[in-house]
Order: sequence, then structure tokens, then C-alpha cells
Amino acid sequence: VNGGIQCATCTVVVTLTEQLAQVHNDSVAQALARLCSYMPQGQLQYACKIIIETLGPVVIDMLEKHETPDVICHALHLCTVDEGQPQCHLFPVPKDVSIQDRAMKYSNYGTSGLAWKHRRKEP
Amino acid sequence: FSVCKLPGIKILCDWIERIFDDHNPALDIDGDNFSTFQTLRGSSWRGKDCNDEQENIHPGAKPELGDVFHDTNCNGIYGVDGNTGLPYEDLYCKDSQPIGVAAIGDSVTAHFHIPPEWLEAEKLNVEMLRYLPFWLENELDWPHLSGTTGFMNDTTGRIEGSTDSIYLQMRKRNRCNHRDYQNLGVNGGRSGSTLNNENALARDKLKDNPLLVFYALVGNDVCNGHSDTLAHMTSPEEMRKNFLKTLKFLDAKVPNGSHLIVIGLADGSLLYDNLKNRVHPLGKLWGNVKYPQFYDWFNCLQVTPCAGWMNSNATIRNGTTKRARELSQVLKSVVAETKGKLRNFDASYLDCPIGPVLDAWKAQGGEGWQLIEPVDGFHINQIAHKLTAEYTWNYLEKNLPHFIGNINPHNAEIIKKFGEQGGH
Repeated sequence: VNGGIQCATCTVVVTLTEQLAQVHNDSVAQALARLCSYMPQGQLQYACKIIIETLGPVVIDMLEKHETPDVICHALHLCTVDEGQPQCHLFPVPKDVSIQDRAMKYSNYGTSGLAWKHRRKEP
Repeated sequence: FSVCKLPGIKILCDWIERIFDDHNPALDIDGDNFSTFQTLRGSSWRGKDCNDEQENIHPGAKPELGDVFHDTNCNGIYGVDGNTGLPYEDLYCKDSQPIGVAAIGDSVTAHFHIPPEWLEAEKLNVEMLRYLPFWLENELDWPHLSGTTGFMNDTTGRIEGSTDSIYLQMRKRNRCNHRDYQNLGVNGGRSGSTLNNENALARDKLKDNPLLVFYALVGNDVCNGHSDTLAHMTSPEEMRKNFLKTLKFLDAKVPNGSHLIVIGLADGSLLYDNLKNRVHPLGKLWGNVKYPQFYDWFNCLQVTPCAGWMNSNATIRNGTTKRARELSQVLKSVVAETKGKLRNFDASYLDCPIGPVLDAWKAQGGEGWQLIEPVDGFHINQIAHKLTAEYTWNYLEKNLPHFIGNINPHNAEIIKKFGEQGGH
């Protein structure tokens, strides 16, 4: 429910990315690239690159705006709030507004659009 | 949106699913359920096959023609002694009562472990993730380091502590037992699903040596991810029914002269008690994720392996412990009831060693959290695996010496002649 293992994985990966950026004094984009470069060569690294190419721009944009991993994974629709279920969060919830409402702010970005925009900027 | 639907990722997802569904060796040419490959239920889990083209050659087999020409049981002992003219197998092993070790169990049996460095940005690097494919191919488990069938120390540098196991002790006691181990631990295994998982046991009643079998389902009959967790636990009646079926299966499967150790369920309330004030590896950098928070998040997503014990609600934790005690009592009663009624093996019940091991650790000045896996906050770690192996072995030596066979007086000669016996 609520995205289950996909949500958990997303939250962990986004948290790690944010922490990597801080530890290495990287930008979020560099931290994502670093995370993929740590993966063993082959299928795993390939998979990592595809995921970053698809979802990375949203993550970069939102982390730069200091959103929490919970909000980012909701914006990516990997975390949800299923009917009758509570809202799940690992980190403190943003003040005055629910995680979903906060994530909604980013819904008009569109994953593929951002990916395209990102590629244009940084070929 | 599903990550597994992305192009290129689907193949990977399908591949992982196949590994997780099939608990027999993926690479096994002769179909004897033993493999020369390490992962994918290969030699990490069962003794390495010394000939993957002949079904009759595998660990635990009774030797053919005294193994004069080939090592048919893969214990590294073969050939003929020039002085006596006798095959070495006859000379060293024939009267030694060789017994293999098999473990039917869950993720504790299989030794589930996620290296904490993978969740700590300060420590994460290429070197740390080098063993990621190996780990995935072993279903996220480290059976080769486990307390029942572990046979080597960690070589990745990722795991603190050395290995000791029942298999290693059995091998030390009788070198003829070399490579005769099978770990049938399956993550999430409970008494019901184990009725299917135990079919992976590779043993021929007539052609193989007897087995010392461990039935160790220490948590999943009371552990599940449901929010109404108490309603989804195995009932004492179901436990009894499932366990009786397992006994029936084993009686039909194992060679005469085998033994069964039935381990009771753990008291998982020790998890929360020992971790409640500690920071989870994910929150180490900022100190902002403590275990109760982590447990509640996992419960909310219903991905927790154990909503009953990994829970900040004491009433639910206590209810889980109560049911675990009831189920252990069922196992104990069935073992007592079936005494003398099983044709091919005798059985003995042992309370889960984790509790006494933790108490002893604390009595020596240790802290409980030092024996718990930091990432999942649920399983026992490498140090605890070693300690539970030592505890169980001492119990067997003291109370059930006939379960473990005699010390082989030829051990030193075997080592001198055959060295590491082909390794693992």
C-alpha cells in the first residue's frame, strides 16, 4: 500500500543522493551521477542511468528547492496515499501543508518534459 | 508508474523475480541439486558439486566402490592407500558415521544482511558496492557465513565478525562430512510456505548419508506486514498441522538414522527494547531517523517484515510475543508426541538460542544492539550467528551427542593426506 517497496526504495535513494551531495560538496546532479558511478559496471549501472535520466530532473529540481525525500517520491508518484490509508513519511512532514499538496506543486512539470529540458541544458 | 516497466529495467526485474521464485540451484547441469556455481542457490547454499555431469556424484552421497577412482561424495577423499591396499574412504570414513547438515528455515537461517555502508553517504563508494550483484544473486542473504551452514569468513570486508557454524563443527568432528551442507532458508519462510520450500531438500533415502536437519522458523509465523498483524499470524492449530506435514515429509525423505532439531520461535520484543533509542544508518549523517520512526514508516507502507515486533506500540509487541510462545509450545508438544513414532529420524526441541545468547552477551558487558542487523533492525548479525552456532553446538555436545556422531580418529590423517579436501 501507499507505494510499498517502490516508495521505500525511492525515499532511501533520494535521501542518499541528498546526503552524498552534502558529504562531497556536490550539486544534486553530480551526486546522482556519483551514485550511478558507484554501481557495478553492466546491467546495474545501465539500469541506474536509465532511472536517473527519467526521474533525475525532478529529483534535482526538488532537492534544490529543499523538498524532503517524502515529498519528492510523492511527486514522482512512487509514493501514494491509498484510500483509507494514512500518509507515510520517514522525515518530519512539512508545516501547514500535507505531503501530497506539496508534491502537487510540481505536478505540472511532467517527468518527460523535465528530462527533455535537462538534456537540452546539459547534453 | 512502475520502474520495472522502463525499457532495459524490465529484463532485470524479470531476472530478479526468477531468482526469488526458484530456490533450487539455477546452474545445475546434471540435476542433482548441487552446483559448481557459487550464487543462485549454488555452493553458497549447498556443498559444491565436484562433478556437474553425473547425478550420482554430489556432496553427501554414499561412496561408490570406496571412491577408488572418483570422489563420488565430493568430500575430497578418494584413491587407495598403498600400504594397506584399502580405499581411503573405507579406511577413514566407512565406520565414522558421516552425517550432513541441512537447515530448513527463514531469513535468519539464510542470514539476511544489508551492509550498513550502503546507506551511509560518508562510507559509500565503488568498493562498497562491488558485491551488489553477488548479494542480489544470493537473494540478499549470506548463507555461506551463517550459523548453521556457514563455511568461510567474510572476504568482502563488509561484515564484522568471523564465522562459526554447525556445519563447520560437524566437519571438524569428522572430516568425512566435508561439503555436506544444505541451507534451505528462504526469506519470509513460515510453517505454511515451508511445506513448499522444503521440497528443495536434496537427499536420497538409500544412496545418501543421514542428515542432521534443523527446522528453524523463528519469526515469520507471527511476523507479517499487515496493519492488522495479529489477525494474519499462524494459529496454533495451523502450526500443528503444518509441522506434522513437515515431519511426514522428512520421514519419507531422509535416510534412516537422521536427526531433527526443532528450534522454537524467537522473542522479537528484544528488537525494539534494544534499538528504540538508536539512530538508523539512514539518519546517521543528520541524526534524524531513529528506529521507532523507521519501524513506523515501514509499517505505514506495509513493507515491514514484522509489524508485530517492529512497532512502537507495546500492546502489539506483547501480543506478538504471546503468539510466538504459543507456537513454540505447539512445536515442543508435537516433538514430544511423535517420539518413537518416526521411522527414519528422531527429533528434539530447542528453545530459540537468540534469547540466551543475548543475555550472555549483556552479562559480559555487551549491548543488545551490537547483535542486531543495523539496516533492517530485525535480523541477528554475524557476531550473533557465530554465538548462536556456538551455543547450539555446546547444547548438542552436552545433551544430544548421538545427533552429531563420533569424533573421527582419522581426522589428522585426512588433513595430512588431503589438505583442504578441495575446499568449498
